[in-house]
Amino acid sequence: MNIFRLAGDMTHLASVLVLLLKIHTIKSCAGVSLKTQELYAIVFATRYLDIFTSFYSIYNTLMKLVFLGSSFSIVLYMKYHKTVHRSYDREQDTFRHWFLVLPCLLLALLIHEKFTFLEVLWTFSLYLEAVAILPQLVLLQRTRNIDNLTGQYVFLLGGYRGLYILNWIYRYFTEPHFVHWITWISGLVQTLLYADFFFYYSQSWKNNKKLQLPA
Amino acid sequence: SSDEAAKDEL
Repeated sequence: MNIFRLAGDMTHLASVLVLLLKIHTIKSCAGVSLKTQELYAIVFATRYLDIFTSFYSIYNTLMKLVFLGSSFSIVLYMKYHKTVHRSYDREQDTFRHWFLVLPCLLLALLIHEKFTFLEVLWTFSLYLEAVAILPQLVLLQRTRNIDNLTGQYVFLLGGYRGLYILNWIYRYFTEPHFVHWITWISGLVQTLLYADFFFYYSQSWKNNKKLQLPA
Repeated sequence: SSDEAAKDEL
C-alpha cells in the first residue's frame, strides 16, 4: 500500500461520506443522480464478489463492505425514503443508464484477462465504473443551482480516480511485473471524464462563485 | 501472480 493509493481510498471514502451526510442529515438528494448511484451499486456488487473467494487484508475486506453497504443504502434512500425521494430531480435525471450496462458487459465478454465467471464480472465492473459518472455529470449540467455538497462529492470522486493513476505509476516502477492494461485504460478514461468538471470547479473556486456548468 | 496484484485494490 503506497501513499497515493491510501490517499485515493480515503478520498473515495470522503466522497461517500459527503453524499451520505447530505442524504442522511439534510434529507435531500437534490442534484444527485440515482442512475449513477445504481450503476455504482452494480459496480461494487460485481467487483467485490471475491470477498467470498480471496482474502487480501482486513483493510481490503472492510473497505469493500463499506463501499457495498454505502452504495446500496444510498440507492434505497433515494428510492424509498419519503423525504429524500421527494427531493430527487426525477425529470432531469433521464440518462438511459441501461444503455451503458449492456455495452460494458459485451466488452467484458470480448476483452478480459481470463475467461472465467468472476474474471469477466470483475472486468465488467471496471468498464462500468469508468462510465458510471456520466448520468451524474449530465444532471449537474442541467441543474441550475449545484449545492456545495454535490459539487464536493463529484470533486472528491474525481480526485480519487486521479490518485489511483499516481498509485499505478508508483506501483509500475516499484513492483516487478505490475502491468494491467485493462485496469489502466478504463481508469484513464474514467479520470478524463472529470476533466471538464474539474476545470469549471476550479474556476468557481478561484472566482469564489457558485459552481455552474455550461449547457 | 501479476493479476492478483491488481485485485488487492478497491
